[in-house]
Amino acid sequence: MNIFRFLGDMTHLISILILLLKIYATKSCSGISLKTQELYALVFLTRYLDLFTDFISVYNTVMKLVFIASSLAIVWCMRNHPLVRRSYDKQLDTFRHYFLLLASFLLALLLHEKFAFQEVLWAFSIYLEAVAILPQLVLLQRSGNVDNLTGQYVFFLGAYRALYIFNWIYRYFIDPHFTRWIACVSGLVQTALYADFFYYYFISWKNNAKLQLPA
Amino acid sequence: RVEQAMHDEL
Repeated sequence: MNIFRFLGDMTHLISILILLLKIYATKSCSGISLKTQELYALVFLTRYLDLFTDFISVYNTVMKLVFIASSLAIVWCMRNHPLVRRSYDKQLDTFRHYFLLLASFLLALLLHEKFAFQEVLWAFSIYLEAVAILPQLVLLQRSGNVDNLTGQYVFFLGAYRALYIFNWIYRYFIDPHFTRWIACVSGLVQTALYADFFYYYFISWKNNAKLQLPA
Repeated sequence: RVEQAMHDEL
């Protein structure tokens, strides 16, 4: 474990806590894409299949459980909680995310570390996570004004994988045999997808103005 | 036993 990865995991956890706070405190999920949340739940379920077979550390196991439980709770809330589901921007959240599922799965069949059930699903989860934010970014552009908590949520979500890139650089310097091309390249693509969001987030922070994404 | 490339990252 290194500081970059630890900060990355904490940033990821913070983003989830911000989303839970938004939904719990405002009983609203306006501006949040249910499709992105469903994709994240799938990312965690397919990535942490080794939850009960490989024990790495208490930290690793606890974090996996937290990520799985929180993502399922958010999807459940947005689908079933009477107040929350009413605030869901169904007519704006129209990204055809099934294509992301199919593309990620096909790529995982082609590119993986080992052609084994768990490894193919692990690669699938890596590719899917890289593109899972797209429905959310599209929804933000369509919904115009972004409320603070939603903006913070997306910011921390983007920042966590950027920190993981530093983690991979660090691990490569420590041990040149350490290569995680799949995770690294996918992480770069994932972070790049946030580029324009980060730009408008920085502008809004600099001008102390509301976060506005151009339509 | 070659250490299987276990995914130790989240």
